Amino acid sequence: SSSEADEMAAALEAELNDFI
Amino acid sequence: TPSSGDIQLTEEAVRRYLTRKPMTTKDLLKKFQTKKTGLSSEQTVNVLAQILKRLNPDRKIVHDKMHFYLKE
Repeated sequence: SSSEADEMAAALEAELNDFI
Repeated sequence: TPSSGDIQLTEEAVRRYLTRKPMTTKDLLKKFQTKKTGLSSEQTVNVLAQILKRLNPDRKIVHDKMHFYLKE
């Protein structure tokens, strides 16, 4: 579902946050 | 062979996509959907994060969204 995709994208961006 | 293994989430695959054109995290996640890779959502996020940290792609904002890309 698109909401799952949104959640995954948010989780990935959170993972990368320190790095970005 | 596993039916769900037709696409593999590897550094090489991510590199290939990002060399071709800039992509958002969501674009990348669409390329490596869990039903295609056989990975869980959590595994996908973790593996993709590791790969992106290693590749250290350049970033640019397109249409207000962060896109990653690699020069050849």
